[in-house]
Amino acid sequence: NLSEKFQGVLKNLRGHGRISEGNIEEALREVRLALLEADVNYKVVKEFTAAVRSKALGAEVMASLSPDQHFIKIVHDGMTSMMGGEAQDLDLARRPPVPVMLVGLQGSGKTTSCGKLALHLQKKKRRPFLVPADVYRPAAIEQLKVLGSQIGIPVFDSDPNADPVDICREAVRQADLTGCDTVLLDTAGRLHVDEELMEELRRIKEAVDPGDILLVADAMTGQDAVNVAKAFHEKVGLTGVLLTKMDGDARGGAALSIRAVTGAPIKFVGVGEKLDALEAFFPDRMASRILG
Amino acid sequence: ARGIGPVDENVLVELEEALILADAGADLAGEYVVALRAKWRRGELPDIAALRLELKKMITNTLAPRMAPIPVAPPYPFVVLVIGVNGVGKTTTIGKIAHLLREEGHPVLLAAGDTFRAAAIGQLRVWAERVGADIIHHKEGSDSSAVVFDSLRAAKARGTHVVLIDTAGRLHTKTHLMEEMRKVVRVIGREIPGAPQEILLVLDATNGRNAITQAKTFQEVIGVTGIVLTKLDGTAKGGMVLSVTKETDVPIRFVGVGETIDDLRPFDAESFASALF
Ligand SMILES: Nc1nc2c(ncn2[C@@H]2O[C@H](COP(=O)(O)OP(=O)(O)OP(=O)(O)O)[C@@H](O)[C@H]2O)c(=O)[nH]1
Ligand SMILES: Nc1nc2c(ncn2[C@@H]2O[C@H](COP(=O)(O)OP(=O)(O)OP(=O)(O)O)[C@@H](O)[C@H]2O)c(=O)[nH]1
Ligand SMILES: [Mg+2]
Ligand SMILES: [Mg+2]
Repeated sequence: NLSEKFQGVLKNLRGHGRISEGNIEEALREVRLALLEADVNYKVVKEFTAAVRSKALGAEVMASLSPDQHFIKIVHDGMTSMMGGEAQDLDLARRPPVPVMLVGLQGSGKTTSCGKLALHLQKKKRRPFLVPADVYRPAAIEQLKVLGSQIGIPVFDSDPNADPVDICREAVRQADLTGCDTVLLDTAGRLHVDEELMEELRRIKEAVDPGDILLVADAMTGQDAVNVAKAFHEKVGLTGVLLTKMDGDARGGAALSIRAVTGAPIKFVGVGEKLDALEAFFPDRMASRILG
Repeated sequence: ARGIGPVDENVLVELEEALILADAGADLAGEYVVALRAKWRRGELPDIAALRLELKKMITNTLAPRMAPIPVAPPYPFVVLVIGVNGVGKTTTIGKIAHLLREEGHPVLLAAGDTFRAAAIGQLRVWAERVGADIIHHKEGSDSSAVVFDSLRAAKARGTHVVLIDTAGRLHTKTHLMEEMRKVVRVIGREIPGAPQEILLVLDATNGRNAITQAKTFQEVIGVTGIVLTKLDGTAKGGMVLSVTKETDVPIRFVGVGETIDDLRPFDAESFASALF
């Protein structure tokens, strides 16, 4: 982990009494390598280490900390603040039914996360409605229906031959009629470079005017995270991120990359396959995890 | 510095950056650049084109020994166990492989070994129908080993050539799930000596360094005889496969390049190297 790797480097810092141009480069190099190994995007790493350098060199000497402790604090605090502020929930402060779109690459965990969010909302005494808007993947509609029945939440009976835009529009209408206040739209996995499918997302957004558009991203995602996040953000405007599979051992640097290129807050974290495996996002915990 | 002109340090830095962005990892990217710099300084690389060609050659040479198809052969049934973490494309890849085998005239049977995830069985049934394969499944929530056992029984009785066993996605960090998979391997081996002849690990090209941990852990705990790298039709380059190759010496059977039945290519080291940077 970072502090272990740092020991040698930081001993050097400590020996010099304060952080200076001369002794900081080795420490910065260790930070850079640690972040790359954690899958933070190369360009984001460059920006981050530049910010750490200027902060560390410009910083006043902190009486209570030795230079190596001070350096680690700058790195950790810098990462935590880049991760975003306090945990945020869905943006539900508008006239119901509030549509929420879940979007992202194939296999990232959207359908499962829809089920998790439905349970989360039910626990908060809201009345969610699940909508299968994936008409392409075999048994995708069935998958969401099974999840809905596991937690007693109604699921729109999507027609697999219909246009997903019509499905979403019709489902919001039905939610309105049946008194459901939150509509969770499970969209098909798609490549950010698939123009037709990205256009489909834009049309869904236009048709239902969602309160939240969440990018569902796999915590194991590598350097490509920035390309994906940027493209989805530019096409539909992300209001939040849901990071899945955080119960594994991926360091999750993609979280920092996604945050850096979209500014969207990470709202939730998926920590397992069951529907109760959803947690709020804590920036400082994520920072520690990425730094190892 | 895009492809033409003399080499300088900037060009080397740019190539190192391109390799890192392709998920080759900082250490490996550094090693390649050190080797390239040495050749350049010895005057072996006159221009950027030569430099890029040399890098492509080095990468191709690393990966070429990993090109080998699944060795489907009698005695039948030839059993392929498909494993990997959640959402990487196991079920879809089984459909694609089944299609290839069907085109070659092999009778194929799919075993719906994912008895856990919602509609996993339904998903595999659609694929079985699409490719003209038999399928054995129980109810959702039933015991995965029991499905596997029944599938092998059925395959032997029907003269099936290839059995493709779908399994639930599992993170390599979940000891009880890895143990469940070891049990499935034992069940297979008891029913058909020598089986499974192929344990196929599916890796997702959009993953970063974690793919290497996945490969090492699955190989260590369960054994892996082949790899499929999926989702190369996106912008992720799958550079982690270079480290996977160094750390495990497992053949890469196929690459997945889309979601439909034909979107599977035999792994080709040279095309992979060309697309990497
Ligand atoms: N361990 C773990 N597995 C997860 C998590 N979230 C989802 N999964 C699993 O990831 C796999 C893919 O989940 P899906 O919900 O089908 O993913 P998707 O994004 O809807 O997939 P497509 O619709 O094909 O794009 C399933 O095996 C899920 O059980 C998580 O937080 N942790
Ligand atoms: N673009 C693209 N998508 C793929 C590829 N392979 C699979 N997919 C998609 O990835 C998603 C997940 O595929 P699955 O086959 O369900 O993955 P899995 O590993 O069986 O998932 P679990 O059983 O839930 O662990 C689906 O939407 C597939 O269509 C590929 O090569 N390219
Ligand atoms: Mg889905
Ligand atoms: Mg599957």
